Amino acid sequence: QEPLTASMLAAAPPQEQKQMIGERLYPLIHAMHPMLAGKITGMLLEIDNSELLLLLESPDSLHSKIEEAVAVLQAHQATETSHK
Amino acid sequence: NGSSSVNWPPEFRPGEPWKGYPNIDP
Repeated sequence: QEPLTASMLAAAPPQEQKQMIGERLYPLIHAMHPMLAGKITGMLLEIDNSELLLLLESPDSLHSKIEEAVAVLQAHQATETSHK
Repeated sequence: NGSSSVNWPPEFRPGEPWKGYPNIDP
């Protein structure tokens, strides 16, 4: 699969841009966190596209971003359960 | 209220349109 470039994204409408990035992020995240991949991808997609492209190009920053997202997600789920 | 946060984050599923994107009205 050819790498996603800014010009490819620029050619697509905003909704489509998120979809294109998500389709590439998901498998990378799934390799690390199969159970949370959908949620983590959904969280990361809220980040600005330019930053997302950087994450796709550098696995290290993607990994640390994913770990950050997992921590936020777990904290969020903890507050969820405490509300109940 | 907690209800809005229940469906956060908007989950992404490959091959399905991602629901998290704010619908921009034309």
